[in-house]
Amino acid sequence: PHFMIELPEQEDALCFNIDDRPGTIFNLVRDQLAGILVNGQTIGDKKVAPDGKVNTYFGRFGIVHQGLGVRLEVTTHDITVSQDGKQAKLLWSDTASLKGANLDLQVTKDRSLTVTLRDSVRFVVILHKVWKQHPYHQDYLGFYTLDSHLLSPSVHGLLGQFYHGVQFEVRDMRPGEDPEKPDATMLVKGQELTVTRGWQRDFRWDVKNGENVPCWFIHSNGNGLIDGNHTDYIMSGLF
Amino acid sequence: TDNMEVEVYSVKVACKVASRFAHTVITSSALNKANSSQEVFFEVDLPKTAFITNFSMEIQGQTYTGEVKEKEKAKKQYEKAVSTGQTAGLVKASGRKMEKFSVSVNIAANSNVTFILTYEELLQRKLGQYEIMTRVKPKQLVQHFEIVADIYEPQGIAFLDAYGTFISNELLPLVEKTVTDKKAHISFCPTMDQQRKCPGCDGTLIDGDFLIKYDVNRAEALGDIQIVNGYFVHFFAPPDLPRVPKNVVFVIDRSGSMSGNKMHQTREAMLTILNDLHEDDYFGIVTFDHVISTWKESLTKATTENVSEAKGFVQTIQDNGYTDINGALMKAVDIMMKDKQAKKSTERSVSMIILLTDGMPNSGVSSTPQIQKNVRDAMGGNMSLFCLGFGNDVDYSFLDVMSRQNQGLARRIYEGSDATVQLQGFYKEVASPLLSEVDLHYPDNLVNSLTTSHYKQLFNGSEIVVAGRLTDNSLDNFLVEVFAKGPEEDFIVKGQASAQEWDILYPEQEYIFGDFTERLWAYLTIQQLLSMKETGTAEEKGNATAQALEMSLQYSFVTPLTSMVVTKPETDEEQEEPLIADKLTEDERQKAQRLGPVVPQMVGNSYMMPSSPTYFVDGD
Repeated sequence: PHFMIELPEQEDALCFNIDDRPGTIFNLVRDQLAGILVNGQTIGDKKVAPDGKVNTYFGRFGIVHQGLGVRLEVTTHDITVSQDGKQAKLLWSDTASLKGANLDLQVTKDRSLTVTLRDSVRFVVILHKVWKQHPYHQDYLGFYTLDSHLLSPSVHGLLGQFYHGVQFEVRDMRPGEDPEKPDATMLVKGQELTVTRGWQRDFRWDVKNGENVPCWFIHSNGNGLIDGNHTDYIMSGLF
Repeated sequence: TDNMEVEVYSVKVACKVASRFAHTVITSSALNKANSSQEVFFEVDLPKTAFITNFSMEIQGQTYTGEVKEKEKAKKQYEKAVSTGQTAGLVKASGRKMEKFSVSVNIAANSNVTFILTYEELLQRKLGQYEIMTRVKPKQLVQHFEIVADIYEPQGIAFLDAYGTFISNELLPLVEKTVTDKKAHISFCPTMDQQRKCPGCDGTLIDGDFLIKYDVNRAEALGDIQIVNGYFVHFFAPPDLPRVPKNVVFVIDRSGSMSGNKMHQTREAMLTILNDLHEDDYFGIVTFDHVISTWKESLTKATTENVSEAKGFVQTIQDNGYTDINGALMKAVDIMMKDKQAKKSTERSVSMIILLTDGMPNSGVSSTPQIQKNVRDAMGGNMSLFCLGFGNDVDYSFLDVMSRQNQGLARRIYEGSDATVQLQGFYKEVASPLLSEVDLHYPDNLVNSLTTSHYKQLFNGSEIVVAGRLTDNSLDNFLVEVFAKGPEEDFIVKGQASAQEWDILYPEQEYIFGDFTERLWAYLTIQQLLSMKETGTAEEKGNATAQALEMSLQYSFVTPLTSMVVTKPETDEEQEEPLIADKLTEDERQKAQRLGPVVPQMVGNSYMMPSSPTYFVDGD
């Protein structure tokens, strides 16, 4: 999966990939004070593509709000909401909305799920539908945080650790391997990293083509940018 | 530029208005004092309602001028540029009222560059005034900074106000206004020291909007007719008319997506709007999600008691569920028609439905063309529809077309702390109809290519503008007639128009107004053709598009059908690079608005960084 941290105040964005075996569960957001947990499980391609590249994507998200007693499981097939012992299932094939006292869900058919947990967090899960007969690829999900300002300063996770910003400086831009993607040195969290200018795509407004977002790419699973390394975020279960 | 090695030594905004038609030229010159070439940015915010007409860059004695071309043809050039990794696309949305034109060029060491951008627009009268807005942000102290406006209004200037959002008490005396009967001159030229944020520092105070607001005298019931060089324009907004009572149904979206601030602001605005109803108005309230509810099943007179009861109802509106726009509008039309049949309200009253919604219909009829058809059929020209599109996710084009198909208009309400004020402001614009079914007549044998000359209503504080081309220069019998319905009786005025001698009206001026009326006519015609392109039948759409394109090219207007192609100079590192200035459509603006302000990027395609941080994970 491709991670993107857009920082409008710095007029720039950071990005990195996390690659691991399909089936791995990663913690994306954890805020113990607010009682919020977001985990995602990766899936791979149906089979290894001829170029030998093993791609992984998120195929399942588990979202918990302990205070509200809400538990949400989003897969590429459906969305299951549990609250106070009651369970509801929504299908991606329907446009639907569900409104509770503290939880709003809005499903746009075959496209997106917007979740608002009152006074806490708002996010969108994008469904990427892949042609069923595609020899290698299969449906997968994207996770976009829309509003996280109410989360506590201790919020962490692969995305959550950036919710309150990150300071960095880029210097010494130089030609990279690819003439369109220069390299540079980034000073972040007390370390000097070699980063590469590139693009990743934001699919919120155009789920088919996405919109290219220029960003500084941090190599090696985001090492040096994320706290610890990516294996520290591996979880044993979705909830 | 932030680079202090590039000195911006001159910024001049010169605006000339003749009878509401504004022609603005922005000129900026810079010098690269460095020993190496530097990138210089030229960024200008211009009103959404304006059309760019010209752009040029003068670099080392050579001038590069923009050329207006058919959009499709320009796009081919653009695509070629994009495919070779070059940048393109000069215009982006910028805030609520403006769009941003930006271009950058590499300037050789010790060289000058001068950018000149020209745009034109017909100023619209809203709430009794015209507004000229200029956004200035020079980023550094400028040796010669000047905003100058000359306004020529043959009807006479009733009042004029000029101020800047960035103007402190110290800068206020620098705004010079000279207003005589038919002419106004406004200038603002701070010296470098006066521009400084503080003594000795380099920061500039000049950062914000410079606004000029004015109105003209309105003595004649017939309005003002100007004839210049074979074209005429008629400004109609008679003084001292009593208001016409109105029948209004407010249709309020209370679906789930309205939750939180939007619902709260809607309730707040409705409370004020209800207070502003006149006692002779009749009103109704329909609220909807996937269920349609009414306050009362029929229109109610706006007595103090009824308004007070309605306010109680408004306070109970809660958000929930899906969005059934079709059902809600059908219900509103039904209430209005029943009332008409029962002849409860005055025969001469004006009927309108005001829809406030934030979203796409997803319950009941969800096909937007079908809703438009249903609404048009149901309203049958008997009432007007005004739509307020709340927030960023609303399908504004759908509302815009539907309003115009029913003799109304749509307005976007931006999410923000002032949404309540925006809602109230819009209501104020349409709250007081003065006339209905306004028909403006001109001699058939003397005019052609007339712009729209029938209007469903005239609202207090607005103005009807009709322009046309004269087929005959003999103006002995240019009879103008206006027929409309007033509150008590029919409004009928007739009068003879004659050509004005502009060189006599403004003898000390050089003859600068030669083609202003013609361009005003062209601007208005193109705007109306573009509107018909969205709302007309298939045949009308085709004809309107072809005609609007032809006129846009003829008059060199950058409209949604044309683009301006600018060729940048070739440098050592880069190939010749065509750039495209487009007129954004509302959909394009909406998309850009969601993504936030423009940020120049170091590498790659243009992308607008969102205004708030975004964190996501996805595939590629």
